[in-house]
Amino acid sequence: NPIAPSADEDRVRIAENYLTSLYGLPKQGSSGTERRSNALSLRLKEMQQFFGLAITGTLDEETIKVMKKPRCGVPDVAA
Amino acid sequence: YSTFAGDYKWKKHDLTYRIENYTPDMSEAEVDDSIKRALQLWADVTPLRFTRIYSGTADIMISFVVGDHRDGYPFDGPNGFLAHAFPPFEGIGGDAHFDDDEAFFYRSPQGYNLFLVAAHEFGHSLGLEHSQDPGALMYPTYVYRDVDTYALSQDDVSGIQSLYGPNTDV
Repeated sequence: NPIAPSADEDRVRIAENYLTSLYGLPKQGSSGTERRSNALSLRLKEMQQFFGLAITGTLDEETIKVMKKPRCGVPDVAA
Repeated sequence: YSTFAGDYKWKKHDLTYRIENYTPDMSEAEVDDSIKRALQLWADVTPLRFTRIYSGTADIMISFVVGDHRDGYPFDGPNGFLAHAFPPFEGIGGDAHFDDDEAFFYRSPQGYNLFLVAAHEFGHSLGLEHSQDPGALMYPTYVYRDVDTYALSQDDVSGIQSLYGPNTDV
């Protein structure tokens, strides 16, 4: 049987999809793990700033909660 | 409020719209009414006027689509992204796409109210970006509101009037 993704993997997948679609995070490619992590953190901060969340650059509960809300698919580039 | 960077606004006040297809979630009359009222929200506070056409290319082409509908912004199945629209420019500009994997409703607070989603998308069709004001229609996440008494927030009105000015008929 396939192994179910862990909760952490699921959160990262949600965040990556969200930030790729709406905040210009490059799709997973050849960039190194560290560079990818920095890019993710930077986009997370932009997203957190837009929604008035604590700007931590990390995937906290409040951030994930906002990402899971139904929304318009136009990118938030105002921030 | 926020507007798209660049000169994204219609250079005319008389705009056309066309409903290309319908969602099976609602009757055609309910879709027609939802779309008409959503556009009227913006017409009430600006000099913009909307006329429906039934063939040819309208300024605002409205369609219900699913998944990858070949505009570079695929939908993602139920929930998540509900719809999107393009700012004013020639071609696909102004067009609004609704994710038909969602359950759209006419008056019920369950599912997603088409009038509210459409009104938000038409804000983009006219040149408004997402607002950071949680009370604004142009806030990016969906919130159900009483559609019988719904009115644009001051943030939305200020945004659209920064592009087109006020409605001089009232």
